[in-house]
Amino acid sequence: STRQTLLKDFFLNL
Amino acid sequence: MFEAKLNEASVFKKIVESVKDGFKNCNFDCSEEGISMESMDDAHIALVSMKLGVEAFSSYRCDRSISLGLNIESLLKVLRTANNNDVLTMRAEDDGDLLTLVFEDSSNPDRISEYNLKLLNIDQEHMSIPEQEYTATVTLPSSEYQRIIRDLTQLGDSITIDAAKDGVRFTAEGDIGSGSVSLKANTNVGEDEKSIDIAVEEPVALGFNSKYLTQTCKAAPLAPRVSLNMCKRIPIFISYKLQAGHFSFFLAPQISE
Repeated sequence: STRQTLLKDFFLNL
Repeated sequence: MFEAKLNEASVFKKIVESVKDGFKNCNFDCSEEGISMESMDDAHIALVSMKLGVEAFSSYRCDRSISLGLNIESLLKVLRTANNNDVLTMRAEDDGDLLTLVFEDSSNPDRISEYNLKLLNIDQEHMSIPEQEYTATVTLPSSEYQRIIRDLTQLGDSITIDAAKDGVRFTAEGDIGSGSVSLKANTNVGEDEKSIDIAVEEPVALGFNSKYLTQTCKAAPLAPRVSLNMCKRIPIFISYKLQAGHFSFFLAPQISE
């Protein structure tokens, strides 16, 4: 199965 | 005081048209370096990033850095009143709550239109995007990219982009069947704008929600070429080079578990 990742999984939230 | 003059209002109109479907309110940050904008969609899957450097403007003045918070739909209402080759002047006072847009018709100097848009206070989440080396970069005509995504979106909700040394393949699979478009790397000598340039250190395949890829195609009128920068298991960086700046998207991938 596939999962939609979020940008927060990769980028730091300032 | 902020005042920036664009010889063609259409440049700004195309930028705003490109974000209207995914992004509701955006801060346009004006500094002495130009205008930049960064905005994430509500679902936190796509991020748009834009920079128009000072050289993009025929005149530019920004005494103090300011953020112009604008509702994209309202901004478009105003920009759509202009002819493409109108000269656009944008103006805002340092402590004001309005953005003034003045359009001058280059073929009829007697006609001047002026609109004032109320500025919004937008509480925006800012992301710190790490410097990233991409192991696969595919550069292709933006019209070709737009066509591929439009065609494949009909087949399925998700599209896989598969970049290898000799070519790139876009694949969609859905209830009615499946489809794919493959492009071989070529140089098209003498036709640089039409070439498919592929630089792959390591083959990469990434899947994306086609709805979001469709959003990234809307910027095709802004530039003849688009580059797709990929690396395993991280967001794709899709970038259109502007004359004095860029218009780009980061899109979070779908990962199989």
